[in-house]
Order: sequence, then C-alpha cells, then structure tokens
Amino acid sequence: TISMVAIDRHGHVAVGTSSNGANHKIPGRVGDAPLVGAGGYADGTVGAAACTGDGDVMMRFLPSFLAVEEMRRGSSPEDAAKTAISRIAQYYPTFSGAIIAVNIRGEYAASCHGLDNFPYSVHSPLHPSGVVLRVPCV
Amino acid sequence: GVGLPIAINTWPFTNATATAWNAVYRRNLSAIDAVELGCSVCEREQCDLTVGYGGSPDEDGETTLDAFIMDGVTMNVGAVGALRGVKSAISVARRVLEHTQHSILVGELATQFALQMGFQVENLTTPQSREMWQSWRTNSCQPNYWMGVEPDPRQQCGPYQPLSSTSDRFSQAEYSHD
Repeated sequence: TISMVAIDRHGHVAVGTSSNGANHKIPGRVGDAPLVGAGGYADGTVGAAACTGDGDVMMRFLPSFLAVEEMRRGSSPEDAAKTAISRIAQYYPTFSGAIIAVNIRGEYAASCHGLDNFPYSVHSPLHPSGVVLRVPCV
Repeated sequence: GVGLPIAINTWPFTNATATAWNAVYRRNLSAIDAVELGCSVCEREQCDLTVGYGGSPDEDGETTLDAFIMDGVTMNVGAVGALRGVKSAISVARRVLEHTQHSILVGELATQFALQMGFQVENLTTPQSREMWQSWRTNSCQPNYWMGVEPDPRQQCGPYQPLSSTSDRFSQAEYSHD
C-alpha cells in the first residue's frame, strides 16, 4: 500500500491511498485503504494521517481519523501517531502496521508496530531533494 | 508554515513522493492533484508489488485494487474497493470524488463506472502474480484467511463450508477437556 499526504502552497491538505490488498485474500475482501478514517483522513483545519499494514485489523480502529482528532486536541503529530498505533496494539499485540501524521504547519511524524524501523518518504522545504526516514516501532 | 508545501508517504516509494512534491512545489498544482499523481506512480511501478496490477492475487488468482482520495478542504471523498480490470485505481477514485455524490464504489460495478469515465479495462494478472498464486495453491493454499470451516483450512484448499454443528461438538470434545 502507498498512503500519501500532500499539502500545497495554499495550505490545502489531501490524502490518498492505493493498494492491491492482502496476498491470497478471500475474493471480495476490501482492506482499509479505501475506507475513510482507516487508510486515510484529512481535515484542512488540522492536518492529515494515512496508514499501511494489516488492514483487516487496522480498519477496526479508524487510526487515521483518531490521529487527526488527536492533533485537533493539540497533540503533536508524533504523539497523535503513537496514540493511534498504541490503541490498536492494546487489542492486537501482534498486528503489523504504521501511520504517518502531518499537521497543517507541515510538521510530521510516523509511528509503527510490528515492523522493523518503518521507512517513510518525505519531500519538504527542509528536504527538497527528498529523504527516507525511519522510525522505530512502539 | 516553513514546512510547506510537503509530500509524504508510507514506505520508501521515493518516485511517488518526488512526483507529488514536483506537483505542489514546481508545478503549483493542488494537494489533491499531487496525491493522485504520486499514487499513480506507484500504480504504474507496482511498488513492492503491493500497489497496482500484478500483485497480491486473491484465492482465485485475480488482482483487484483499492484506492481512496480525500480533499481536506471540502471533506469530499472518492474511493473504489475491489476494483476489477482497471489499473488506475487512484484516478478512478478521483472520478468518484469529482463526478458523483457517493463516496465509494466497489467491484465489477466500479469497473462499469470507470468505463463510463473513459478508463480502459485491462488484465491485471501478470506472469509473476500467476506464479505467486500457483505457488500458494501448490502449498495447499497456505496461509489463508478462513476459520470455522471444513475441510480444515490449515491443511487443505477450498471450497469450504461452515463447520456443521456435529463438527462443532466434536471439536469442543476434542480440544476442551482435562
């Protein structure tokens, strides 16, 4: 899955996801990628978040929505991302997944669970040539 | 903010990020354009075989696509689930956003929508995805996502049916005892 957040010069926020789902899924299965608040969520007054991982589990917790709501309540992107991931891990300690969270000032962070130093890719004024960052999982 | 504009995505799919960045930074396009363009790169490049055609075959060997796009200004959403036979899932999702009052279309009927929007139907299976599927079949369809069915999904391929009540009782007797 690719899950992406972009904020343009006008401060407008958008999020998108694209995935071919799980290997050997039961025909008809849909993952979290196309579900609002699960694979991604954006609110122009707050920011956006986007997820990847075990969609059958992650969709049950609307992690992207939760992360955006946490930022609305004043959390940093880092804390918001960790909260969303930790909520899932509380119920599914073996799940694998990750989230990126970005606020409307362009501050961003990622969090993950069950992965090995989750990598994510960023282009911003501070990284105009692009950079791949890695975050250790909670 | 000093951090704007920005393009960020999961995994080291750097060509996708660079394309989205180019859209918002150099071409002065909108965030929604950037997201569509960025994700489209991965659909074409089959990023990690987890995006686009030719990856993650289902139990019948078919690749279907899920995609979603959301405008944080209008809170408008377009999405497709289990889209069959169309490679540009994120762009179809954007057509759902822009040309319908719905949020998500699924399956074969989403394909019919895509056709109306001018997309082509193509085979999403590749030799590689067929080989992945055949290897899984050869391995007794392991792993899979079934439970509470017979024959035993941990050992055999389907088709499956729900465990009969007799089987349930047998199962309880077999596994729940002192």
